[in-house]
Amino acid sequence: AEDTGVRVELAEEDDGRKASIALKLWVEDPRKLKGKYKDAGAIEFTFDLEKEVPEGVAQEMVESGFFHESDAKIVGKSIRDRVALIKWRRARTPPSA
Amino acid sequence: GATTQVVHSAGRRFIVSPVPESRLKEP
Repeated sequence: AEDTGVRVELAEEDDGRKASIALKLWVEDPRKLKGKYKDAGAIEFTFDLEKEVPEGVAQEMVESGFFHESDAKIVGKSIRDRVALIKWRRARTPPSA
Repeated sequence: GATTQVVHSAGRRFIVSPVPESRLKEP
């Protein structure tokens, strides 16, 4: 995935079954953000793979004061890339019965 | 480290904790 300066990783091991997964997001390179970034730390949140869209979560982060409005897109993209990877992995390795 | 919790009006919970220095890029 493209280096957006925002890192998103699984906060817990993916069992391949749950639609809702825990993710952790933090800023690796604040220079890649447009808005001024206040270093808050790593933000952990749950994401529903079936019902939610990454851009929606990014917008909630903006509204919660973690990021500037102008960075919603880059945060959304970072989450989207990680979610796509998780879905891809799940498709390749279905959970055992 | 200390963790804080921020709850968005839509109900989502964000748990914020310090990032280990080893996970940050060199400036």
